[in-house]
Amino acid sequence: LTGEQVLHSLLEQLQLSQAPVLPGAGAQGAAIPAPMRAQYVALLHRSHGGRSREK
Amino acid sequence: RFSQSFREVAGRLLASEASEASALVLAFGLERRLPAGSELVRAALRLFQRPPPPAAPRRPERSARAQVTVEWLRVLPDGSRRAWLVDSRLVNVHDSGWKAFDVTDAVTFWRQLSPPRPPLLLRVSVRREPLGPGAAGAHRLVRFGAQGPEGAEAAPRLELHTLDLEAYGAQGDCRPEAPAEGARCCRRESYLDLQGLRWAAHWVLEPPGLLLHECAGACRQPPAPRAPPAPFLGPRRCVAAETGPVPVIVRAAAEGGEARPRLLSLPDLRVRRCGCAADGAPLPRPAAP
Repeated sequence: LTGEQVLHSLLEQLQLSQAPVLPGAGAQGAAIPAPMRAQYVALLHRSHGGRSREK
Repeated sequence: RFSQSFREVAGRLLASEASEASALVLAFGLERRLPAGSELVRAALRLFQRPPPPAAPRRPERSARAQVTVEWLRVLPDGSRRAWLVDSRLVNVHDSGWKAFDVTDAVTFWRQLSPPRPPLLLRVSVRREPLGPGAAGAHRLVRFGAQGPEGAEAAPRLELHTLDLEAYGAQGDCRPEAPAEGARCCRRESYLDLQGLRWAAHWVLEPPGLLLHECAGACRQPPAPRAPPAPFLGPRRCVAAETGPVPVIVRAAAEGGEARPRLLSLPDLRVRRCGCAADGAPLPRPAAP
């Protein structure tokens, strides 16, 4: 898997033709709302361990 | 036989119907027939085509064929039935003998069902060929062994060709110290540093990088077949057999030019399992095709 494939997948999901040019943000992590962070962590765990839990 | 392991399962006739297209429904009890730790290479439905009655008139060559179609029949939880096409071929109505149909897809789908699994149901229908108002009813001469009083010799059979995954499958995760050259098919870990990519640095908030896997190594090829191999199948290669999504949080432009976080799930980016599969052969898929 290459960076190009990840970029392609992201652009496809967001229906964009190219990566957006965004200004750098200082404390990026803090800008993520707590519910979204919790949902992200849940998806991350499922992505890593879904299979072993099924077993 | 070309496979290392070869089993034959006798079918049971559930129903037959005669209309525009005559049809049979066959049931195969496959539970425990496919050994654990084995990979299905090919499943063939063998039907014995009985010779037409001696009194049957000889038809012109053009109308002396019938289209035999095999479908996987599934009874859904709400009680409705749905059929998926798995194979279809023309047969000569004056012919007789064993006919083989490739039902690998049907058995592959059936294997994805949650246990306890119902018997595998295959519907075999015979339609006239060519289609059209002028077509003759020659297809009614096609009868298979399940429809008559013959003995078990002519009963429908399902041949299951399997390979032992211990000897022919992937070996799980690659050993980091082992060279990739000549290694057996395995899952190799790789890391993609997103923060090191210019396009991702200010766009992707989470994660900073992706711990991903790729399938590497070689697959053992089955012994050379004595019978003709399944058509269109290439050599076995090491490929992703099971994948999963990867969550990411990006900054997406919102109204007013403000960039807000957005959670996305990128499908199939994570390789969960590698396996050996022939080019053109179906990989295990979710139950509903």
